Amino acid sequence: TTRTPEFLGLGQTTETIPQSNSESDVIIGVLDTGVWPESKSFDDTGLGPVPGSWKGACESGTNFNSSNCNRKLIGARYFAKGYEATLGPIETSKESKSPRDDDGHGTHTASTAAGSVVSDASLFGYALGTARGMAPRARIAAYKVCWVGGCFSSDIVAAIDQAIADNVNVLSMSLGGGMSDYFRDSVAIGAFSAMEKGILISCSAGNAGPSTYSLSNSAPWITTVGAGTLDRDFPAFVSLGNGKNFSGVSLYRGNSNAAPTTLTPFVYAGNASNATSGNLCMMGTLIPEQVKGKIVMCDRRGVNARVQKGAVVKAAGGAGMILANTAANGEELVADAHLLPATAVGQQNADVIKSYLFKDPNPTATILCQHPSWVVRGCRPHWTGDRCETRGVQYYLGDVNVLSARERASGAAEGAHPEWSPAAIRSALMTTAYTAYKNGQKLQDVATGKPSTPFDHGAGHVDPVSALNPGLVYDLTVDDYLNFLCALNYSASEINSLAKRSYTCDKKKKYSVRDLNYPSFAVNFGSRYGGGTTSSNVVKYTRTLTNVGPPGTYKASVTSESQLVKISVEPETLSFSQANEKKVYTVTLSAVGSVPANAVNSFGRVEWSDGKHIVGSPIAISWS
Amino acid sequence: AAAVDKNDVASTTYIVHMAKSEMPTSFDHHTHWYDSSLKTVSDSAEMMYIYSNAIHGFSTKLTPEQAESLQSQPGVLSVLPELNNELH
Repeated sequence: TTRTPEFLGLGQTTETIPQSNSESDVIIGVLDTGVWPESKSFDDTGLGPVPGSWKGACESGTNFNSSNCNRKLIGARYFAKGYEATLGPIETSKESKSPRDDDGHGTHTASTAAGSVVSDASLFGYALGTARGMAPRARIAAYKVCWVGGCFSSDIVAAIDQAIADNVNVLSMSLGGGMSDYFRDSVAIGAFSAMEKGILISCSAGNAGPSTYSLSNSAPWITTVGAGTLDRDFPAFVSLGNGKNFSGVSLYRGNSNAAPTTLTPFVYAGNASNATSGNLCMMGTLIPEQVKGKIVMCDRRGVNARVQKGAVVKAAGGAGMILANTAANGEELVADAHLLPATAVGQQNADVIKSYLFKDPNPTATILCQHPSWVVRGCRPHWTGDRCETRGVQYYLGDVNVLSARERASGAAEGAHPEWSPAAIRSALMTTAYTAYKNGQKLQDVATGKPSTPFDHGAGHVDPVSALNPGLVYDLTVDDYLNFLCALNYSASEINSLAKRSYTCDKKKKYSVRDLNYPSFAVNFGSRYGGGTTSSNVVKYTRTLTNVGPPGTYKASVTSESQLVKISVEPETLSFSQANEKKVYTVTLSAVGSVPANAVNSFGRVEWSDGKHIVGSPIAISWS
Repeated sequence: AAAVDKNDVASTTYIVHMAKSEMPTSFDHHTHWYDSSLKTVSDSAEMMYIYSNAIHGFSTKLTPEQAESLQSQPGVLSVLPELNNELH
């Protein structure tokens, strides 16, 4: 967070967006592992009284009492009944039965969202600068719902229930379960009620890619935000005994003398273990005699924390670690604050290194960690999540979590535009997002290094400054969402569960998910235009734009990478003479000719512009 | 006591969604109605949370059989088993 605000155009000390008192009236409720109130990120210097609308509380418990709250951290509650009902009483010797965060994740998410300005923040000297949340004047209310054993849905619903009663303005959740129908999804259900109250709900997308269909929290009344990367790198190079060099990333900043400066014996973890999953460097799986004094290559692939893998190597006497991405992570590199000299490498480099490792009878390697640098390619330094972390780290390097950016923008937007609905705020964030860098290069898919698509980046990277003044928005009401549920063929009972009301879908009305006034377009043509999602080779979308800027005339433009589908917009010009004026337009997608058997996804874009504003929407086309 | 223990071991937390608009007029408050509905399937089960804002309903521990029975009670929209979510 010493870099993220600048990356997002927010500036470090001089705000692009004027700090208004209304921003300090914004209350962000964070459902997570609780909060560590002593963090400087929760310093309340300069903040006025707690907003009069606030009805929350600061609950007491293990190592936490009401005096831990202040004008920054204005609320803290915990919810453990569901957890205890399943896993038994909380062992207070292991975790605090209170809002206190024993884990770090909740403190991390709360402070990246709305942490106060903290000067001279660094991680072992790395990324020294001023750390701050994206909405540094917003207030924070922590709702602890995640414990050592997980985050149980009955506790999550209870926390959402309470947060609504407490009068939060934004609900932020970096958690989720698998994909399910919305009427079975506790987060989606709770979020629906919050949305009705005008609360903006921001949820993490899960970051479970690059596998397909791995998105979480996709209900359209939720603002679903994926984590991206920014332009700060932490290079750490690998040199092999055969003279080849490879780049990786690392935040290792321990004893510099500990880093092997000369070629050191190198071993693959899977060959230094008797365990079937020895390659993953799980606790107690490495054979010390085969590891001692060597650099060890471990496979990432999850299961245990990345930093813990290094700790396992260190405990076995290893001199260093190279963490190899597998297909599960592709080329996505995450710089970690390792406990021993270590670096992470992408799958392609990993495969080459392994090839050397397996073929050379006496493989050797060195690791060279360098200081951070600004480069186009990004990395994602993050909260370590390692329970063996004992270094008393207070500030992790900037988690490039767009969620935080959204909260910054939403905090400012709510302050600047308190009349905007959650859908309008989401629209502003989506339609002003960018999909190419200033040098014209498209955003990259970190898994492949290739240009990303809307299936990877959604609407794009958030631009909080532009989002404050989007020109036009795609607004939505509760009725629009109810019609969407009808389009999903939900039963009356299912709709009642989700929306807390009896709502009867009109049997005479033809509902379509395409009618939801959402700032994006997706169509699936059945093969040969017969089966599949649409049986027609012509698909129409109707959208309504609301003017939230000055009077103006907007012209439509369409781009498409596919010759198989013709895209048109009618009318091509929309004129707005006053604020809140609404105009309707139609997008028509017409399949042209026959579809090759191997047709793949294709993408396009619709943009409306008056010369000052660009209101963009992605188009995704698929064939089944 | 043995029966209770056996049930406890076999029970799971469920979130029960209620159609609040269908509450019989004989009840003064929805919590009484929720409790009454719950008691039709279990004398010992207690409401863990009562939800008013996020959903209409409550959470409780039930055996699968009790959950199935509760699902068929008037005004009960759904009885969903507890899910464990993960941090992202």
